[in-house]
Amino acid sequence: MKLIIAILQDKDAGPAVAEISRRGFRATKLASTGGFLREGNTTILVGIEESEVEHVLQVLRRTSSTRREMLTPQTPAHSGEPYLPFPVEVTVGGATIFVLDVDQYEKY
Amino acid sequence: MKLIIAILQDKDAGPAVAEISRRGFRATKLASTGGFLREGNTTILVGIEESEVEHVLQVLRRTSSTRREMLTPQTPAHSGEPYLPFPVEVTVGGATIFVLDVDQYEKY
Amino acid sequence: MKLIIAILQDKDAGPAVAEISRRGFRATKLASTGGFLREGNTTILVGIEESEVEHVLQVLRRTSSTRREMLTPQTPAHSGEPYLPFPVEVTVGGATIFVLDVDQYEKY
Ligand SMILES: Nc1ncnc2c1ncn2[C@@H]1O[C@@H]2COP(=O)(O)O[C@H]3[C@@H](O)[C@H](n4cnc5c(N)ncnc54)O[C@@H]3COP(=O)(O)O[C@H]2[C@H]1O
Ligand SMILES: Nc1ncnc2c1ncn2[C@@H]1O[C@@H]2COP(=O)(O)O[C@H]3[C@@H](O)[C@H](n4cnc5c(N)ncnc54)O[C@@H]3COP(=O)(O)O[C@H]2[C@H]1O
Ligand SMILES: Nc1ncnc2c1ncn2[C@@H]1O[C@@H]2COP(=O)(O)O[C@H]3[C@@H](O)[C@H](n4cnc5c(N)ncnc54)O[C@@H]3COP(=O)(O)O[C@H]2[C@H]1O
Repeated sequence: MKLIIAILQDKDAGPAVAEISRRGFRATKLASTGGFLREGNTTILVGIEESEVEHVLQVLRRTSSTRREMLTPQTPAHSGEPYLPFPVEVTVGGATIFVLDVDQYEKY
Repeated sequence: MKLIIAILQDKDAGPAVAEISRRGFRATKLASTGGFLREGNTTILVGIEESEVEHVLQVLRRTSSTRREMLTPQTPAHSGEPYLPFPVEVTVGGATIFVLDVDQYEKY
Repeated sequence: MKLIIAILQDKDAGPAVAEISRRGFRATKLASTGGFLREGNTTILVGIEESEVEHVLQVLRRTSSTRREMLTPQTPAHSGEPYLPFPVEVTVGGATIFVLDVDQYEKY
């Protein structure tokens, strides 16, 4: 048994946990805060058989990696200017993952 | 030294932690959310000597196990009907427990 | 790779995490509650190379240890009495620290 502790961006945590559940694995979410930027993020706990670790890591890689996305800003950057929304390329996502060994696993 | 990470139902976490404290052990509670049902639950951390692990597991088994309970619904299931409260048997509780090995323990 | 799980008083967690970040290490904060006094406190996660564990422990020892401080009460203990604020010595702080071994570390 291993315990995965993963720190994800809030917007990636929903899809990641939904995909983990769809594959029959179990997960728990904890609200957390980044030490540097002090922004909210999500820490998830996933207890799984050792043989399944790679499966869950693939899900996290696909749903939560750092990536470039085209986002259209929702409101004018400076109010008062005529507002022509156009897409901007930004960096989003990012997952930090620790896999720990579990001495003993119980379910009551 | 071992670190117990246990995920409990909210209504069991209070009694479980009170019993753990009564026996002289220390515990910390974290609010968490289930990945599948997205309902609030509680994750507790209990750092203890290896010789005491079984003691704490017994407390969790007694206070937080999955069990059948007779509950009387608080409000009419369908409004408008005459309401005769009678008890219904439901499944409650459930504890998922990971015991991890601690390399180093410090208290400052 | 090691994972430090430390439980700190709320008022020490800010300075501790700021100092950890200043030294180029990374940390995540989780809001938690003491099992005995049921007061809010902070649990931090710090994933670091084994060779840096002692560095981070020194930061926690310096910022979060149990200590005596002279504090001036903000309001009269009993209302109605003439209020002459004078400093009182109280015990504050305290850090409980678990260092866990990390099997596998990934960043996506
Ligand atoms: N080894 C570790 N142990 C515990 N938690 C960890 C961790 N590595 C990452 N995290 C968590 O993941 C979040 C995102 O980290 P990431 O490295 O992608 O993105 C980081 C990184 O690119 C940068 N950063 C963080 N700390 C830094 C530092 N001391 N110096 C320079 N850049 C830093 O700022 C971004 C946001 O950091 P923030 O602390 O707000 O939020 C972090 C933190 O909550
Ligand atoms: N290996 C593990 N790693 C991390 N956290 C774990 C875990 N096993 C359990 N948990 C945590 O404990 C809560 C209760 O789990 P339990 O297995 O009793 O009760 C579960 C289980 O009976 C069922 N369930 C969960 N995931 C499922 C899935 N992928 N497929 C089918 N049933 C699932 O739904 C109930 C509620 O699940 P929910 O996720 O909302 O809430 C879970 C989750 O927060
Ligand atoms: N081994 C462990 N595992 C998990 N979490 C741990 C831990 N040791 C300490 N903590 C966490 O750190 C907080 C401060 O603990 P400390 O030992 O400095 O200060 C403690 C201690 O001096 C005393 N205390 C705690 N439990 C006790 C007990 N069962 N009997 C007597 N005194 C207790 O009350 C203070 C506040 O305790 P509280 O539980 O509210 O809050 C605790 C708890 O959240």
